[in-house]
Amino acid sequence: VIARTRHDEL
Amino acid sequence: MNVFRFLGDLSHLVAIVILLLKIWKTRSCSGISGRSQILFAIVFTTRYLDLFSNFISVYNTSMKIVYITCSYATVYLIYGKFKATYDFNHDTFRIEFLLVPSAILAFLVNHDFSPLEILWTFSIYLESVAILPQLFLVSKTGEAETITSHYLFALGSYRLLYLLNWLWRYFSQGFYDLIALLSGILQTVLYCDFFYLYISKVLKGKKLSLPA
Repeated sequence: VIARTRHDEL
Repeated sequence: MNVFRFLGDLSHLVAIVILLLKIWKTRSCSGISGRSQILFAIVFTTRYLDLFSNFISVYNTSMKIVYITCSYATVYLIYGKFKATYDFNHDTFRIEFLLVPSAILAFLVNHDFSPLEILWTFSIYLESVAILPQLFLVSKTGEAETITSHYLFALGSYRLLYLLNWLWRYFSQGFYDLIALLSGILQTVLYCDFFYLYISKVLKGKKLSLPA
């Protein structure tokens, strides 16, 4: 799962 | 980036711009909850602290800057320039009841116990309830100007579209984020009765008025 703490959403 | 997320961001941008233009053009913030706008300014500030440290894309950075500047400009117009038209008698929702639980929960339930991540989590929790003072104000005055109901419809649609975006990302990338998802569901649920009123009244040309 993609690293959840890299927030690429606004 | 998928179509739901793009439409969601667009809807969010439209909402923010509609509100700013409404206040600027009518030179009045009647029917608008300044407290909700303060909460949104806090949401953007605590969520976008990584604005300069974590570059994702030009789109991401520029939207963050637009959101932050527009939200502070709106707060300034309400409490500064047009404060004479601010409905402080009805805009009385106790926002500390939203800020404190969001802050406590952010410390207890988060993905990573780091300052930036806790602030991001706080902003997610706060955003899910930030519209409450506005919905409370509409229920107290019993009605909303048509432009205000368009603002609320765009704002409610943005997180609904994000829910579809997360569904899409789950099935296409296996990506999911329970904190954002559950907060987004709560946030969208809060708009349900408004969505019903908006679709059954405003779209038929009537004014949005709550049953007395």
